[in-house]
Amino acid sequence: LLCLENVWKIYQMGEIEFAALKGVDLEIDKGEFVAILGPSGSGKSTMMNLIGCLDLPSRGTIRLDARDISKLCESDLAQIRGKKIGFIFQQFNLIPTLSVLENVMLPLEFQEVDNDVARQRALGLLELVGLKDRVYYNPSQLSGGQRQRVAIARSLAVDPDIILADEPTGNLDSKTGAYILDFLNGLHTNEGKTIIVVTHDLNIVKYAEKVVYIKDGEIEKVEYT
Amino acid sequence: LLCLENVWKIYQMGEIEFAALKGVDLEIDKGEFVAILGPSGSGKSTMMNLIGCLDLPSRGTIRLDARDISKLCESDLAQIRGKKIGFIFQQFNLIPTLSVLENVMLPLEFQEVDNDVARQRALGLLELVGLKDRVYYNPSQLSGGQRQRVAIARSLAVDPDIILADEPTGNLDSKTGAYILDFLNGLHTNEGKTIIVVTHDLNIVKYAEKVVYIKDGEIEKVEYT
Ligand SMILES: Nc1ncnc2c1ncn2[C@@H]1O[C@H](COP(=O)(O)OP(=O)(O)OP(=O)(O)O)[C@@H](O)[C@H]1O
Ligand SMILES: Nc1ncnc2c1ncn2[C@@H]1O[C@H](COP(=O)(O)OP(=O)(O)OP(=O)(O)O)[C@@H](O)[C@H]1O
Ligand SMILES: [Mg+2]
Ligand SMILES: [Mg+2]
Repeated sequence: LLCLENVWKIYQMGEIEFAALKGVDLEIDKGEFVAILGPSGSGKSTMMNLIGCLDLPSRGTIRLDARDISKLCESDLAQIRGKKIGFIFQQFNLIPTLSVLENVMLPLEFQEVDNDVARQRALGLLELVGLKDRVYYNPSQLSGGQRQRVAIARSLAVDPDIILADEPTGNLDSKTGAYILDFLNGLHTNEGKTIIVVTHDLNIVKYAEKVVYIKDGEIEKVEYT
Repeated sequence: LLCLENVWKIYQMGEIEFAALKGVDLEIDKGEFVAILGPSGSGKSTMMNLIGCLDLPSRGTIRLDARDISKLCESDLAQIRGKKIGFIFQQFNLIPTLSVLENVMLPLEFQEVDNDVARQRALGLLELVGLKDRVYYNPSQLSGGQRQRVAIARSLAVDPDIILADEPTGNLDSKTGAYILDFLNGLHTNEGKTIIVVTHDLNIVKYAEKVVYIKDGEIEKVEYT
């Protein structure tokens, strides 16, 4: 499904250059549950942004369904992002001027889904993550873990084939985190979705079929469980 | 040192009222290492903001060193915040227009510390949290865990007596998290600092002398270890 070939990401800051990813090779099959582990600053979020078509590599190739994403025009990329990929950001990235409900409806609005249908789906997802009493709140009125759960609900709005979760349980207590993990695993087992999770939580690793270890921008090893 | 008596925090949103804390009673002694646990949305950050003199209770009393903080004028409160308390925020709250180094120097600048002294201290703290290669970066160029470590370094800038850490390791891999925890414990054991940590990480709980469990805005139980 997804293939990274000699992928580099180099940040240019005036005279200084920093390579966040250095020659990464990685294959992820359709329907796989992959965990990505590694120290803080090792390149995990950078890799997730590339996989999620939110950014392009400095060198190397990324193929999604055999298509080279750096050869696609912006409207094709937007189509992939909007329909195929659900992204849970490490820092949530909620829209502060919209309510919780509007935030979760947004991906559906972009897909021009009927407003009532979008609303019902968003309400259902918010109930699933335990936030049905918070749907009209503004993100600034929520706790850290509540914002994380809105981000999780939003990522599932269009029922995407691929879910990219960047540290989805970092702000959650272990009980809520286990519930979310269980739900993600259900999407994998019952609906064949491809799940890629960056995590520091070793409980998540138990659910993964493949564990990728990153260090200083390089893949250290890949384990199959 | 710190005494909460029948503390309530009620948020008013038009017609709707929500009580985030309901009649909290809590005592924390000087030099104690306290862990605060509880589900997402249970009121932990709300309580930390009150303890940190960043907010006032709707009802009840908070005493710090026997002084009722709701009776203090803003300049006294600012003095306490600036000198006595180091706060590590759950969402970091770094200043985006300042460099990493300037962010850590800021609390010292507020205390009118000599610029060169402030700079040396900030550089030392950034080295301690493993970020000496990132001091001139902007927060937007850092990973989640790197931002968390800048927030940690900043909280220690004025060498405060009380450290309030709201989920300080949520974005850190277990090795970096353990290192940070060990360092905080050192400040407690060797320098007699009072450490209050909100956490979901049960490793942190092992270091605590007192564990406070919060649920739906109320203290469920307090354990002594
Ligand atoms: N400004 C606000 N207006 C209305 N409600 C608020 C506001 N701030 C917080 N709340 C509510 O107060 C409750 C407690 O929030 P708090 O941030 O203290 O939770 P928490 O225990 O820190 O949770 P987490 O573990 O998810 O960070 C939440 O239900 C939240 O929605
Ligand atoms: N815009 C940028 N400019 C310069 N350097 C950057 C930029 N974005 C990220 N970096 C650097 O790239 C490295 C990898 O960042 P990344 O966010 O991928 O790490 P991470 O593995 O997700 O870490 P964490 O576990 O702390 O979230 C970091 O050292 C960071 O400082
Ligand atoms: Mg990251
Ligand atoms: Mg909180």
